[in-house]
Amino acid sequence: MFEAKLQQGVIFKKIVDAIKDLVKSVNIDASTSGLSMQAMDSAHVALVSLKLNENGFKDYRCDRPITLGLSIENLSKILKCAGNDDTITLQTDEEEPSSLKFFFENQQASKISEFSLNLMSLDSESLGIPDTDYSSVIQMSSAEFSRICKELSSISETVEIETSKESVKFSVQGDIGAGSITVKNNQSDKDVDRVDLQIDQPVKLTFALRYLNMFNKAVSLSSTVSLNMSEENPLMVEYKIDDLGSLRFYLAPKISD
Amino acid sequence: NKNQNSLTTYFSNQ
Repeated sequence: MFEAKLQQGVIFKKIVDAIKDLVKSVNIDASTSGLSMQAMDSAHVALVSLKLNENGFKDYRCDRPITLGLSIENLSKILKCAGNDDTITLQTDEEEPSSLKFFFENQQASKISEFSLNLMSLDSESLGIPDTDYSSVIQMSSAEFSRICKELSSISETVEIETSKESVKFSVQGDIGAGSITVKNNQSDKDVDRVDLQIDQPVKLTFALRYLNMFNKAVSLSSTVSLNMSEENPLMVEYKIDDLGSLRFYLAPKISD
Repeated sequence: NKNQNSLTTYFSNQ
């Protein structure tokens, strides 16, 4: 028996919205400790990793580990039928399920919707991602990071991110010209202004803005985002989801030929 | 010109 009930179903809707442009199909692994998912984009330069802890669910039961192969597009179609205030319950009682049941219930418990989504058998291509001590970690407003990426992507396809002890600089060079946005360390009480820099070693890395803009679809999941970088390593962009877990994106850096 | 390696260059297959 597997059953997972989310009090705030809208979080699940937002997660699926955040990843649906990046990955087409995913294996969700359910275990006693919660749900996890890892998937790469078709070019294998970006990866999404989701972890949801059992404690963050209103009800959670998973008697034995199961893998749920899902089409994100089809999952998205079903989740469109859930209201933003609904609870969402995922359920299956088969050991090797061919479908996953969904229950959506509104706050007054006056409307209950039930769907079943056919599952797919997918090759798992899971990568071992080591726990890394990143040499530059930036925590800032997710909306502000999203705005910077969107603005710069009209000038260039790539952005260079350079850190120092005091600031982080986002630079672009394009056919029309060049520019940069520098954000300084700011210990404001307001989330929207706050910028936390933890710089053990400065880094200078270049990334494709197209992917960063896709990651930023997760902006509604968290008011802050953390950018984790080490020289010659993939960027890790993390959105923490309250008590529930985290949504992480990894992106390979651009390198000179 | 800049290129981009696959993530499998950085992370091992499991």
